[in-house]
This record gives sequence, C-alpha cells and structure tokens, in this order.
Amino acid sequence: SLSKSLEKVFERMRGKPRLTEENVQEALREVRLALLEADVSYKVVRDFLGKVTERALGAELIKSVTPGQQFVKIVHDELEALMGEGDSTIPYRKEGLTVLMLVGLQGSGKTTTCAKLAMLVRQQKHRPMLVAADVQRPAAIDQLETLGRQLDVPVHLERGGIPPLICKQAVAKAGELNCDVVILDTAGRLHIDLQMMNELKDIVRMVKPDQTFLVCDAMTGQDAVNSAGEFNQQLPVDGVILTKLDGDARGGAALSIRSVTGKPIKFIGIGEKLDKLEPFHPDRMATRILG
Amino acid sequence: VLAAGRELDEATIAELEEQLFQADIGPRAVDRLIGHIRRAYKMREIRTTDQVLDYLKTELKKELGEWDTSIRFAQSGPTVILVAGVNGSGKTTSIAKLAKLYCDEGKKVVLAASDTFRAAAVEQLTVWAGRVGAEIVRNESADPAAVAFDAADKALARGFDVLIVDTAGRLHTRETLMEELTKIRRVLERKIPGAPHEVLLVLDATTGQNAISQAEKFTKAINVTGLVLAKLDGTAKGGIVLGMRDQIDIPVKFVGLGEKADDLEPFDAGKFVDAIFD
Ligand SMILES: Nc1nc2c(ncn2[C@@H]2O[C@H](COP(=O)(O)OP(=O)(O)OP(=O)(O)O)[C@@H](O)[C@H]2O)c(=O)[nH]1
Ligand SMILES: Nc1nc2c(ncn2[C@@H]2O[C@H](COP(=O)(O)OP(=O)(O)OP(=O)(O)O)[C@@H](O)[C@H]2O)c(=O)[nH]1
Ligand SMILES: [Mg+2]
Ligand SMILES: [Mg+2]
Repeated sequence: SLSKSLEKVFERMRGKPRLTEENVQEALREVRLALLEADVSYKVVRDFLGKVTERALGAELIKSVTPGQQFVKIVHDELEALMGEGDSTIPYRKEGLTVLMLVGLQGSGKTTTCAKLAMLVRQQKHRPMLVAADVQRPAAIDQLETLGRQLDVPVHLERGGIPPLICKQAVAKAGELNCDVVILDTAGRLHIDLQMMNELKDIVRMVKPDQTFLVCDAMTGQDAVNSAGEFNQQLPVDGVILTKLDGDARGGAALSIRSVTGKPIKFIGIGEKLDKLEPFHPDRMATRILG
Repeated sequence: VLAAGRELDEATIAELEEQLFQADIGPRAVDRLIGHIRRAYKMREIRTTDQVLDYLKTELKKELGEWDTSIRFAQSGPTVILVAGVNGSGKTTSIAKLAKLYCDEGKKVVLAASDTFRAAAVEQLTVWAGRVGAEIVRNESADPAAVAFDAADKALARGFDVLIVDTAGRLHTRETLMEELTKIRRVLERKIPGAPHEVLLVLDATTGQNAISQAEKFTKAINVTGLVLAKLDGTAKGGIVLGMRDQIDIPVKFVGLGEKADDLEPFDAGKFVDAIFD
C-alpha cells in the first residue's frame, strides 16, 4: 500500500527536523505511481504533486508521528480537499416541478441510476415520474418501464417519439399524475457526437432541467478528463454521479472528473439494485484512490 | 503531437510518456517502453523525434501482431462462443454484431439469452436477434445455466453453426456471480464437445487499470480466450490491452466501433497503434 511504501522512504530520515527536497522527491515518485495506477489523469497527477510538494517542503516535522505518516496525511488531506465538499442534497423547488436530467457515455449506468434516484426522491417525501427519453437503444424504454413498475413509479414514454418533445410532454403531464419531480433518462452518447450532444441541448432548451447529472463509470481511465470535460463544456452540468463503486476500481477518475469540471460528485452507485445509491464521501474516496 | 525532426531530449521523452499514459498503457508498461527508447538512443539506433515515434510504433505493432485474432471454429457441430464482462461494457451489442457477421456469411446462428436478471435484457437481445437474422433461446423465469443448456440442446438438434451465449454484466469481485459464470461454462462443456470454443471478455475501451483485475478474475472463472474492445469509436485509446500484457496476455479479437450491428471489425494492430499516436 502507499502508506507502507512511504514509511520505507522516510525511515532513512529519522532525526531530521523537516521534510527536505531530497527525501520528498522519492516519496513523490511513490505517490505518482499510486495515483497513475489508480487511473487519475496524467495532468491532474502532475498538478497534484506540485501542490503536495509545496505543502510538504519546509513543513515542521510533528513529533508525535513519523515523517512518513505526516507525508501521507498531507497527501490525503490535499486529495480530500480537491474532492470538494460532500453535498448530496437534491435542490427541490419550493413550488412547482423539479426536473432532473441524467446524461453520460454509453453503459455508464444512467437508466439504473434514474430508477435509484426515483426511489430516493420518494424516500425524501416527493413524488417522482420517470421519463424514457432514450428511443434508440433496443428495449431501453422497456428497461425503464420495468424499473418503474418495480418501484410503482409512473413512467412517461412515447415509442417512436423525439426525445426533446417526449421530455416536454412529460413535464406537461407531471401535474396530472400529481408528480413534483421529473427524472429524464437519456440515451448514452459520445461527447464527440455532435448530433447527439445537440439533442441534449435541445432537451435543455425545452424543459430547462433544475439539475443535470453527469453519470460516470468509476472504472474509467485516462479518458475521463476528455468525456467529462466535454460534457461539462457543452451542457450545464450541475453534479456528477459515479457508478459501479462496488467493484475494486480505485476510482481515480473521480479526481480527474472533479478537477476538469469543478462540479461536485453528489452520489455514488454501489450496486445494481435500486437501493444502491449513496451520498458521496470525499474522505472515503481519497482513501480508496490512494490504495 | 510531437514536433518532427527534433533531437531526442528529456522534454521530448516527457511528451512521449504523457501520450502513452493518456492511452491507458499504464505506469509499468510505459516505464518499460521508455526504457527501450533510452537504450535505443544510447545505441544510436534512433536520434530524432520521428525516429522515436517510428521505433515505438514498429515495436508495438510487432508485439501486438503476434496475437492470434482468429476465432476457433468447431471441427464439426456448432461453434459455441461464451460472452462475459462487467456491467455495461457492451456484451449484448457485441453479440448482435458477431451474429450479423456470421449470419451474413450464410451461417445459422442461435443466441442464448442467459441474462435473466437485468430489466429488459432478454427483450434487448430479442430485438437484435430479429434485426440480424439469428434465432434466440429465452426463458425469463429460468436460471442462466438452464437457458444456456436449452440453447446448446437446440443448437445440436437443429444443426446450428454458431451458438453465442449472452450473460449478465457482473463485477469480477462478486464471487457468487463468478461461480454462476463458471457453472454456465461447465453446462456448455458437458453438452457440446469442445465447447465453449471461444470465451470472449468484452472490455469497455474507456476502462483504465481495472481491466487487469477484470481479465485475471474472468480468466480464473471461465478461461477467457479473447477480448472484444468495445466503444473504441470514442476518444479512449484502449491502451490497457497493451499495458496489461506483462500481467496477463489475452489477444483482442474484435473492436467495437459504434452502436449499429455492422460496427465491428477484426483487431488490426497497425490501426490500433497508429490511433494511439494520433
Ligand atoms: N455493479 C453495479 N452495476 C451497475 C451500477 N449502476 C448500473 N449498473 C449496471 O450497469 C449496467 C448498465 O446500466 P444502465 O443503467 O443500462 O446504463 P446506461 O447508462 O443507461 O446505458 P445506455 O443507456 O446504454 O447508455 C447494467 O447492468 C446495470 O445493472 C452500480 O452502481 N454497480
Ligand atoms: N459508441 C459505442 N457504443 C457501444 C459500443 N458497444 C456497445 N455500445 C453501447 O454501450 C451501451 C451498453 O451496451 P450493452 O450491449 O447493453 O452492454 P452490456 O455489456 O450487455 O450491458 P449489461 O448487460 O447491462 O452488463 C449501449 O448503449 C450500446 O449501444 C461501441 O462499440 N461503440
Ligand atoms: Mg440507458
Ligand atoms: Mg447485456
């Protein structure tokens, strides 16, 4: 583990009063390796190491801990700070309809997460409606319809419809069904697919979502900065949901995504069942990434 | 993009290293490759940036060119292909593409809808079967191994050329789910001699270092014989398949280049390596 290898690095500097350039260099190499193996973006690692160096150099050695432990704490604290605050609230409107839209790459977990959010929304004493705005993936509408039935949550769908109009119609219908939260499930798409990105912009124009969540797979590697960066540039992304954290992926993508978008990670998906959605904890994520 | 004709220096090496990292090749493999470059430079084999790029590309193409990317067909009777992978990687869509490939060659193809867990998984495969001209064996209330058994039975009885088994996405860290996969494989082995002839692990090209753990655990459970690298039409380079060779060497047999049934190509080492440096 990183803390063990850092302990080894600093064993040799017992008795020195502060962390010096020389012994920090070797420790930084260990941190760099750990972060790259954890899939943190190459450039983000470089900037991060710069910040850690600044804090570490010249830091007075605390007597009650070893230099290795102190260095690990600096690294951990910096990482946690970068992750931002853990804020997992859904900003419901005081009156009227709250519209949530989920977007992201193919297979990231959007449809499943829409259903998970519906369950959460209901637990928070609101009345959700799911909207099947993916008309292209075979049986995508059936998938959301099935999940809605499992939850006993209404699903608005129009087979052969056009996504922006489906969303507009859903918002219009929500009141009749006594729903106050509308959750839009969109088709997976590439950030470099101009037509599909424009479709999302059309939906945004049509229904002005209160929250747009970018759904990202926790096992994403270096490409996370590209896709998340592009989605964030083209759409008013409010938050990120990181899925499949129930696996053994270190999840460095979390740091990359946070770095490139500046947006908060609001929830994490930790399983396929609909109750497997949890608030994001920056400290736990930092520990996981460092390994 | 490296400036052509530059003398090789530390700045150039750094730029090259960054490019390799961003392709998900991973720290250990990048170190090894940079080591080769430094050595080649010392031996005067390469001097300038374009020589370095050519050297790297040639070396990588040679490495990946050694992969056997063919599909092993049965000597007689149905060829059985078992498909597995983590959630959302692209299994069902890749199976549709493979089915189309074989249907277009005039083969009789049957699909086993062994994902009886996920919402509308069977419907999804059913739509694809209809689109590409393959038959499908499905039973939503059965367990995955039973569906695989029934499909193998039908493949034998009705003389199908190819049977492709779709399985539910699963994380390789879930022991019971991996055991379920092993059971599906065993059922196929007992039902059809030589089966499964290919075991394909579908990997999302955007996956980072976790692909190594996936490859190792899926191989342990069902002895993976080939990879399908899906979603290579995005900006991810899929370099992890190269990077992981030091730990586990599985050939990429096909790459997925889109969401339609004809968006599948056999793995081409030249194209793959060139794309890393684009
Ligand atoms: N283990 C695990 N699986 C998940 C999680 N979230 C989603 N999945 C699974 O990931 C796969 C893909 O989920 P979907 O909800 O279909 O993904 P999607 O983003 O809607 O896919 P497209 O619409 O095709 O882009 C399914 O097998 C889900 O059950 C999670 O947090 N953990
Ligand atoms: N762009 C692109 N999308 C792909 C490719 N292969 C699959 N997809 C998309 O990825 C998403 C997931 O594909 P599926 O085939 O449902 O994946 P899966 O592995 O069967 O998912 P689960 O059964 O839920 O684990 C769908 O939206 C597909 O259209 C590809 O090569 N390129
Ligand atoms: Mg979906
Ligand atoms: Mg599937």
